[in-house]
Amino acid sequence: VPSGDRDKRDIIDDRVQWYLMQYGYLPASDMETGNLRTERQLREAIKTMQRFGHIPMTGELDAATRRLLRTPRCSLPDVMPGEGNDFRIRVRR
Amino acid sequence: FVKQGKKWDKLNLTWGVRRYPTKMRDSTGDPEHMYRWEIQREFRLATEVWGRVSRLEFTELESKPEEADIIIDFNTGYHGDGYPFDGQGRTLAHAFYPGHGIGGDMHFDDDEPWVQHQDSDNTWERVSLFITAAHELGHALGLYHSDVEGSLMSPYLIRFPSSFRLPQDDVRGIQELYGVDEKYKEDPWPSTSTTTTTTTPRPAATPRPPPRPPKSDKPDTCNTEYDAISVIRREIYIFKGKYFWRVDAQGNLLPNYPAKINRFWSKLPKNLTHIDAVYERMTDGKIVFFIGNKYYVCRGNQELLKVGRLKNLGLPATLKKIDAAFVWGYNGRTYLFAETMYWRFDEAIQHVELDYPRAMDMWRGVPYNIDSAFKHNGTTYFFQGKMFWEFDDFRMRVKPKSPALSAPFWLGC
Repeated sequence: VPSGDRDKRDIIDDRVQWYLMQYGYLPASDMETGNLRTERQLREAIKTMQRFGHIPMTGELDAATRRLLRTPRCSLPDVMPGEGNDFRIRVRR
Repeated sequence: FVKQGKKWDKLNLTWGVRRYPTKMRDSTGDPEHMYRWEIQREFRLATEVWGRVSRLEFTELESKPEEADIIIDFNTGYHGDGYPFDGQGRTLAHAFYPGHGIGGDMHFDDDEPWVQHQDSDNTWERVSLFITAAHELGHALGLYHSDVEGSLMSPYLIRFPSSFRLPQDDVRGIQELYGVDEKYKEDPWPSTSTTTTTTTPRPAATPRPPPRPPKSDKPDTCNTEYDAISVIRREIYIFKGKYFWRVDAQGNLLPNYPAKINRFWSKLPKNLTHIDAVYERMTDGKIVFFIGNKYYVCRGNQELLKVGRLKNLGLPATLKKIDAAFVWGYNGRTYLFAETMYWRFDEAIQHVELDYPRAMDMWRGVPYNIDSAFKHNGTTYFFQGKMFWEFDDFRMRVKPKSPALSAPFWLGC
């Protein structure tokens, strides 16, 4: 992920990527196949995580998001892998 | 809400706490810890959360929890599945979706500061066992995480008032799975701080599925599971009990098979009853057999080079056996599988790689507790019972046409 002049705290390092994979926000299979991700994929993954955490969906590793990363949680993934999701029944307000 | 895809095919479920927290007030006397009966009550209340709004009924098996559908354990760190705990904070618990064996079981991190619901607070220093248990039970019933704000199935621990009421998103989810309880009215949930003494009748234990019958002697070629399977010197070797079949490179079953393993692989233990897993090493063509908690490295079928214990390879000392082993065509790495987890094995240092085991869920669509697996003509196959799954390496999921019966495809039945 090109760092550029972005705020150093916003670099999506390996630990954050591991977290995103562990909870299904990035294809966990990347851990095995070693596929690299694009910046856009990473930002989208962070936005989805922010949606589950009910904080502003900035796509950035801002303070609220860093707090979310430390919030105690269930160890099962949040996003069902692939198109297997049965979103038909997910109620959206 | 999201349905995970699995559900129980019955409405009366049994549950029981098999392994309690190491620190309980009964023995420590410390008011920071909970009494055994308080722990049981938090779980009982959690079952009532879901039972009250649906047609589900829950029965506690207090004396024989190991026979329950939903077995509850408090563990720390690595505890025999692909979801190791991480000390206080971060991950609190996990559960397995409905099914036999480990399906439905719930594991709680024993390093967390568990308290009764009314004693939990906003600092995470005191985590509500009731709320966490009710959440994990949602998984054990077939619900996935929900992104609806305030839902119980939200992945992040949120605070609920002491007079807990199941949020509507969760009510709709469980009713979609198990139907509505006619008696259910949308009224406030009795506060969890009221002492509800529900004397759950001690039911006749529901037997768990009988263990697979011991491996019989000469197997029926067209009606059996496979203990292990591998390509060795371009032929397919399929092992079952004390016997094995050979299929040549053109896919023909060689005559006079199944033959006795000991007759051909004469250096393996004379008293072997079956092989658990086998693979042909990419690096040097040696053949590695796994039998119980040992492995045997053979050069061809007449020379035994090495015998060792699984733990010497970096596998858990408690691991009794490997279910399957193969070299994955996608990256040429060696993978070992057992129960709900798998490891990647570094042939160069003869040790499993760090940050393994991982959960089998990575191989999407492949069941837990597989019997065997191998790569053939560039395709990966997993076997369980009399069925096999063809795996799509690029999409990391089983192919839509799977599973299929093994015997017709592999042994020409």
